[in-house]
Amino acid sequence: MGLTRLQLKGFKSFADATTIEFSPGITGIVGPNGSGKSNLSESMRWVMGEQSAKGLRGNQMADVIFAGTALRPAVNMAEVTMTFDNRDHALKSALKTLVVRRALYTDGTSEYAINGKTCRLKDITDLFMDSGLGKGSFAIIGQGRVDEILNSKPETRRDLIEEVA
Amino acid sequence: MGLTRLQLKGFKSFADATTIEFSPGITGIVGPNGSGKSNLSESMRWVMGEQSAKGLRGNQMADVIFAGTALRPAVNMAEVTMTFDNRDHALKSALKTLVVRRALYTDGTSEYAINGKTCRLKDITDLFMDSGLGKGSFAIIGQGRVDEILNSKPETRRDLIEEVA
Amino acid sequence: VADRFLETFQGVAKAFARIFPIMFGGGEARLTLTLPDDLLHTGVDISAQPPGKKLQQLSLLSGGERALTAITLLFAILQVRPAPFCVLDEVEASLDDANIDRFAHFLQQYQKHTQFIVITHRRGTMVAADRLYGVTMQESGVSKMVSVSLKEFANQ
Amino acid sequence: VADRFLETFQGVAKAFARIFPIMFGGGEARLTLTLPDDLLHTGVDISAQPPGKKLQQLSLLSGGERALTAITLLFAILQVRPAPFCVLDEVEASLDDANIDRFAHFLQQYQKHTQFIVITHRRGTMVAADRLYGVTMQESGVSKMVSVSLKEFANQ
Ligand SMILES: Nc1ncnc2c1ncn2[C@@H]1O[C@H](COP(=O)(O)OP(=O)(O)OP(=O)(O)O)[C@@H](O)[C@H]1O
Ligand SMILES: Nc1ncnc2c1ncn2[C@@H]1O[C@H](COP(=O)(O)OP(=O)(O)OP(=O)(O)O)[C@@H](O)[C@H]1O
Ligand SMILES: [Mg+2]
Ligand SMILES: [Mg+2]
Repeated sequence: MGLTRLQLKGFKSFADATTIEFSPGITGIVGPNGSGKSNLSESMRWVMGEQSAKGLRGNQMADVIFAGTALRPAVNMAEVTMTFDNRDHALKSALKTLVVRRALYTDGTSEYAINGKTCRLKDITDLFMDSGLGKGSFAIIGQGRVDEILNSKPETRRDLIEEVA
Repeated sequence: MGLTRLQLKGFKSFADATTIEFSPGITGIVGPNGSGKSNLSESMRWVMGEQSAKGLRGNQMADVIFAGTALRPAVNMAEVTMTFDNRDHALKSALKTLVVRRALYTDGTSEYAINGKTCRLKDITDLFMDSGLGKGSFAIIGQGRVDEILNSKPETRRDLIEEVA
Repeated sequence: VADRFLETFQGVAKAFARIFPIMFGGGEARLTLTLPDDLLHTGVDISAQPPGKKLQQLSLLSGGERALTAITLLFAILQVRPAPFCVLDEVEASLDDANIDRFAHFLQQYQKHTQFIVITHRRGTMVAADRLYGVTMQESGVSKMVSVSLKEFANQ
Repeated sequence: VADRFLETFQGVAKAFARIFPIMFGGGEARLTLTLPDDLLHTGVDISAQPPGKKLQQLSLLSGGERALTAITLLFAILQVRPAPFCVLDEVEASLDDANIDRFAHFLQQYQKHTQFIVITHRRGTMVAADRLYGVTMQESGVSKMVSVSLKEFANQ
């Protein structure tokens, strides 16, 4: 399974439509402080089903919608789409390509879709279950959180291993 | 007030007697991971009266005593001495030079001294009160703790300013 | 279920014990079950001993040693169960240059099975990447992606 | 007592608002009292707005922006009440090189009134120091101090 594309629009500091193509191997993301690198990794967690606003550094989920700047107005929607090559079926689906989309409007409405077909949040999180990318995944390590596993309870670490068993 | 000298023996990884001379200005401390840099800053907090073992990354205060290595036996005492030029009396004392010493033995005995004269821990902490170096001091920032002030309660920050008022 | 957990645990524990001395240039580390006879309720303990040092509680390790230990555990899990992709946000911030090189070397070993997306401001990590994307804010407050030449960084 | 607190608070707030735009190359920041009419029970709120960005909650700031904001507050307090000495243990780990240079520049301004002991693995900070001490572990597990030549680092 490979991540092939990430698209963002209106997600945090990514006001404009942005597309990133991914290939196998190691992709480095660089840039100055505050430029938006961590926002990118949070957009991936969000489209994969992250439900904790605090886990995305906000107070409420609406905080992920581009809030405007001195020169630009805020927008009313945040939208992230992730495309996967699933030919090895590492994700729980018979499909070979998966396009997962999530959107949130300022009025609180949410949209979820897989390959263009509307679905529930649960359908998205089910997709990633047992792949190592599910809730409590070890595979996305946030800034300042690398040694969290050393502080966590022995039982929490057990859950981590259970997740990939 | 200036810090002029720091001496350690048996404190954490500083098994052998070590003396560091300090001058005004900026002193940089460099070295590989795990070499002992943070242990140095903790030795200063310890001799100035730090009483929290957890605040020094241990479970109990005896954890600051050099515990031995594959090639060397443990020792039975940790000792740190800090020398200050106090001609401006920034520290609460009429004396122009202050030599503060703290020692801890594996049997749990503690020793405290100012200018060679045995005293109580309280006499040491009183010395630093209101200098900006007292308990809860902002002037010694531990590793990974720089943005703690941003997470702390509004009341905790108020205490910080109270400390220097 | 308990069997699969035990099998996975043993695989990760074996990988962890093997990788640690390579990552640290020596020393040893272990994963152990807190309740080996109660697989449903057991926790997992970590012990780590950098080269030449005595085995002590994890809390006494240095900032860089802790980061490297956690990174070692991550690679151990990836070895037993490669995640499809892995996003690392500045996990090597506290590593010195020698340790960054070891970390970068491991990324290159494991990237055959796991796609890595590594947010970094450390040169040693950048030169190990197959490609670099830059995030900029030419317009204040608005992020924009640009391609970055690896040569540009290799020469800094 | 309340008067001294208010006077100190106002001094720190003034310094914080002044230093922030210098440290960030723009933007603005404020310290405010949560209960201005109850000085005994009031807390202190921090708001920070990097250049060109909208004022948002502190939690949304980036890792480097948070570190720089906290460092700015430290310098504001040092300006109003210079501590005799100040020990900083890798406080700039998450800063990019441009911000490290600004931080190092501030160290050089404030060192007239406050002696700084700065633990670092960042070159930009090292070159700003008046002298460098190295900590080594030639014998495993045993720390030893050595003097380090500033030129050695300036050339890396
Ligand atoms: N909803 C939003 N609308 C507009 N901007 C936002 C929003 N949420 C966060 N931001 C901005 O995004 C910036 C943080 O971006 P991010 O954390 O991705 O930076 P970074 O590149 O990871 O930096 P560092 O290297 O310091 O970690 C902040 O300046 C913040 O103001
Ligand atoms: N009581 C003790 N006896 C012997 N060694 C100890 C003791 N307490 C801590 N240590 C050792 O000191 C080392 C940590 O030192 P320290 O935290 O000062 O490193 P550092 O130079 O700050 O590294 P980093 O750059 O990674 O932050 C650890 O390897 C630990 O094992
Ligand atoms: Mg970041
Ligand atoms: Mg350290």
